[in-house]
Amino acid sequence: TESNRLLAEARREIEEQRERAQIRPKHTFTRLPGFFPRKAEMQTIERTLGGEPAFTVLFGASSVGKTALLREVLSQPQFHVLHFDLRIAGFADLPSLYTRLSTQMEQYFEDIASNMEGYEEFQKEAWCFKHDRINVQNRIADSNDSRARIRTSDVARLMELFQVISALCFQKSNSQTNILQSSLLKYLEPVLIQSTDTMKCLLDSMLVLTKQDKLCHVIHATSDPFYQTWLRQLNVMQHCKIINIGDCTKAETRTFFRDHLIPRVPERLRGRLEFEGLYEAFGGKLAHWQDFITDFVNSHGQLDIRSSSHFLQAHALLNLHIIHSSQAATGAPPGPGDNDTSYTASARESLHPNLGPAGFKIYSPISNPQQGYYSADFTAMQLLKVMSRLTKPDTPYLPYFMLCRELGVRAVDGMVKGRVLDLRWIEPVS
Amino acid sequence: VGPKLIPITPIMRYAMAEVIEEY
Repeated sequence: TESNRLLAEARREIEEQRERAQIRPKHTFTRLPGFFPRKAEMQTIERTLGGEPAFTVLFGASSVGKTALLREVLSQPQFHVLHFDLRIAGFADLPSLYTRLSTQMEQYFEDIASNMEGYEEFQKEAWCFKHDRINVQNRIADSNDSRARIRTSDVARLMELFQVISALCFQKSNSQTNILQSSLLKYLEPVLIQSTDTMKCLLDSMLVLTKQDKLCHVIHATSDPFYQTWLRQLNVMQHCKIINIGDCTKAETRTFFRDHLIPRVPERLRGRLEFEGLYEAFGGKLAHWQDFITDFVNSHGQLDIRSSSHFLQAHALLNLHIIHSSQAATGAPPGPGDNDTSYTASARESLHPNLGPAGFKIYSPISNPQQGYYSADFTAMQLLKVMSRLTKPDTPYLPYFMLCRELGVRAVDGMVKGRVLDLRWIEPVS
Repeated sequence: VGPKLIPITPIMRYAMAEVIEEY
């Protein structure tokens, strides 16, 4: 009876293993359903990927559609994508980062092996990652020593392994079949990697993969306006190409409104929606249009712009900033008169408002929930001054450096950090 | 020339006008 039971168990295990092997997650980069095509932006990204391997940073405010755009372009069959979404908290610690990088790379070469003719042998290259992972796991399991845990050097070795195997892969494509037109690509938002050494190691190896060895493209996508400052501090920025994704143009928004939104509204309510008025409020931010129209339909047309959730949130945020700033008892924010002292005192912060001691803490509502909306970096009067200027009809923007000279870097960066203003380093594609 | 500061969203500019009026 006992041996029968063991035999049955072993059989079940084998069967389960076989099943597991068949349900590998596939290429996760698929097109977003209902994607609204944005020609200029797509062409810019395609052109970048069509050229020499480069390190590209894709900027754009949150919910501007960066991910949708990348997914649309990268789901085309000629691209092989290694995708890391660092907004997911699992990347915060080194062991998860290592494991995720390693499994992704293994998957990448397995995909090449199974999807491309003549590349079957790359199945073996995929095993390199698997066995590296097993070695690391064994090392940790065998030892109670704290030195046995996953270190930056493990990530470095992984990147090196990847570099060597990619080089092999590309040599083959040049000499024999020439079919590997693939661009490997990383989509990163390094919000949560807290280890300075690891981040530096990743960035350095990405520079090697792109600039030096010309093996693949690397794309970083971020909505952090201070990301550029951060990359500059790490001596990476000068090697990067910048693309800025902005909101849609008025013409695009009109098309979206006419073709995608209006058909969702019951006919009797359509008369209450007027494009120009809505455009004044929501501009080219399609996500806000979508939310508004959904709420509008749900409320049977009883919703005006001033009671829409995005308006209420913006309105509340401004009021909270003004009230908190005017009532802040301590740490009197610098006035325009004492810029010099405040600059010296907070030079490090002003380079990146959320730069922690590790130097890599990027502003993130996820990692910094308690600071979420409020900071006493500016006075209520300073904010009101900026607001009144920006609402004048002929003032689409304020020059950053000029305002910094006037109010102090800390105050201006505080408004950006406080999610009132966006800092635009270069003009958007559209 | 140089970096520009704009309201973080179009609706933020809209809300700014409203708040300025209130103040």
